[in-house]
Formats: sequence, structure tokens, C-alpha cells
Amino acid sequence: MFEAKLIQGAILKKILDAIKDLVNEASWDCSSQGMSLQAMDTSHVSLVAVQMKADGFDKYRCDRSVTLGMNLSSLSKILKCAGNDDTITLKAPDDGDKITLVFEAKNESETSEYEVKLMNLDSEYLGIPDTPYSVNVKMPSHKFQRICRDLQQIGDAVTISCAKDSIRFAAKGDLGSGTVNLCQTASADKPEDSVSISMQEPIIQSFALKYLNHFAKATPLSPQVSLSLSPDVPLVVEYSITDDDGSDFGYIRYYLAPKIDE
Amino acid sequence: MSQKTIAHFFNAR
Repeated sequence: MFEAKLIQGAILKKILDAIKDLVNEASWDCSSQGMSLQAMDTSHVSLVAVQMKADGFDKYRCDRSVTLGMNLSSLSKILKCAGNDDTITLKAPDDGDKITLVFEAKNESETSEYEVKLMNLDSEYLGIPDTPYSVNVKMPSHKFQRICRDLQQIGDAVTISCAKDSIRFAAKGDLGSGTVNLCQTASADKPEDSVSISMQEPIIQSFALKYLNHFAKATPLSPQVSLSLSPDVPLVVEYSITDDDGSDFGYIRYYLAPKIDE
Repeated sequence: MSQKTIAHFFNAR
């Protein structure tokens, strides 16, 4: 039996909003540690990895590990039926062919129950090496979203370069070009507004903006986003997931293959 | 510039 209850059901709604347009179908791996998912987008250019730790749930029971394969747009449609303040409980029997979602409104006697069909998916898992990166940048997530959205008006790709204590995003296209330069901020009163840059070596790398704009759909999950870059390896865009108390619940990490000169 | 796939960098396990 698998059962996971989340009082702040809005977190699950936000996670689905952040992945449903990138990945059609994926499997949740549920174990005593928590729920995780790894999936490539349909063109296999990017990879998304989600982790929700067991102790972040208000109730979590997983007698034996289960893989819940599902259509993410179906799951997302069902989650749209839950209110932002609802408690969400996921339930799956050990050998069932569906998952049950129960939504409970706060301070009300209303509960609703939905079922989503499960699928057997041939998931291909990729091993992600745990390597140090040349550049790590932490910045406000809404700023990253804005930059990606603005630069996509100019071109299809962004060139990210980092030197000393600044990071530069540049795009060019038929109409002209655009650059956004961000400098490291002094330790601010509001940590969520700060930009911090840690650089081992300068870097310049290009990425498709279409994917970065997909990743930015995770913005409501976290006030800060972390970018990690090294020469000729995929970019990592990470949003940590915290609950209203600020406790660490897990993360969404997106990996994007660079565009390479040949 | 050419777009690589993610599997070009991360091996299947």
C-alpha cells in the first residue's frame, strides 16, 4: 500500500505545472525515502528530475517500492480540481492499475475523490554524474523567468557567459540583439532578492531558450533558482521545494544539453 | 551550432 498526504496540496499542483508541458508521460518511483521522478522531454534534449522527501509529507506510508507510471497531463487535469488550500492524499494499492487522489477542503466537510489510470512505461533512466561545476549562480527565480521570456523575443538561443562577479545572458536574431547583465549583490536584507556567483573558471555556453522557458514554469515553487554550468556539459537549473514553514521538501532539477559549435 | 541530446552526456544506467 502506498499513501501520501500533503496538507499543502498546492505544492503538488505547482510541481505538475512545472513539468506537464515538458514531459507527457513519466513514472513516479515511490519508496520509503519519498517520491521521485526522472524523465526526458520528447525531443530528448532536456531531463527533469523531481524529488519529494517522505518526511516532507504530513503522512507517508510505502510498504514496498512502487512505480506509478502515468500521463502527466491527465494528472495535471485532475489536480486542477483541487483547491489551492486543499489537502491532497495520494493512494495506490500494491498491484492496482490506478491511483486515487482525495482532496479535502480546509474547515469544510467536503471531500472529493478522483482516480487516474496507471500505465506501464518503458522508462529510460540516465545516470547523472555528481561533478563540481565551473560556475554556480543563485538568483531570484522571477528574474530568471523574466530574462528567458524577454530574450526569446530576440532569438532562439541564449549565450550565458560568466566572468569575475557577473553573469551575462545574450541573444541575437533577425531584429537585433539583447543582453542582460547581472552583478553579484552585496548580502541583502532579503536573501530571496540576492544574486550570488561562485566561479572557478570563466565560461561561455549557449542553450535553447524554448527549454529554459519551460523550466521557468517552476518559478512559483521557489523564490531563488540555482544555475550550474561547466564547459560542454548540460546546464543544471534547480528549484528547491520548501513548504510554508521553510522546511526542505525536495527539488526540481532540469538538465539542458548545450548547443555546441562543430 | 548543433543541439546535442541529453543522452549524449548522461549514460543510460
